[in-house]
Amino acid sequence: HRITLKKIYSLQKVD
Amino acid sequence: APTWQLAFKFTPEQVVRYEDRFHSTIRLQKANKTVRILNNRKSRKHYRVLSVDKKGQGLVETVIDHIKIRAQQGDEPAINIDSSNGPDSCPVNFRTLLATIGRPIARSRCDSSGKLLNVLSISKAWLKAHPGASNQSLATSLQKQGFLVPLPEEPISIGGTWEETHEA
Repeated sequence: HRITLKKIYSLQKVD
Repeated sequence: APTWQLAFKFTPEQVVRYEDRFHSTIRLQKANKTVRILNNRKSRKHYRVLSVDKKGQGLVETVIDHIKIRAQQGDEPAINIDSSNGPDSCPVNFRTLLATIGRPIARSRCDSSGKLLNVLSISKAWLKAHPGASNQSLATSLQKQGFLVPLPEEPISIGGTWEETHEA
């Protein structure tokens, strides 16, 4: 079986 | 809120090192039978920029420096792999893959959004670890390795998100 996953990226501020 | 256009700024001889962690637990259920499939992976990688063209596209050479895997399907014994322990310590069917650790995998052209445009050469060790694979499927598997995070086309604000689909 194949499943489709979603990778979710988020932009974060790093000090 | 201010937005930012994200892009890779490749420069010749640049080396970028990073760590990638992937954790997944899938529960499959049919009637009253449930199977849990666990896949945890931690890897250290780097890429080296060999050259950059006028469009800002980079020719990059990708290397996996270290990998740690823990995987288990249902009641089967868990598979634990740590590439620091060398290929002999891991299950036989993972040894060719472990032989690629610390060595260049391929030279690929990537655009400034992190998209892999084409694969120029693939190492013998990587070909050996993927017998019977076509150039197309190798390019797909290299893309899936996620060497470069695919950046969004549109400018994005802090806290903004974007997605990448991933077949498993």
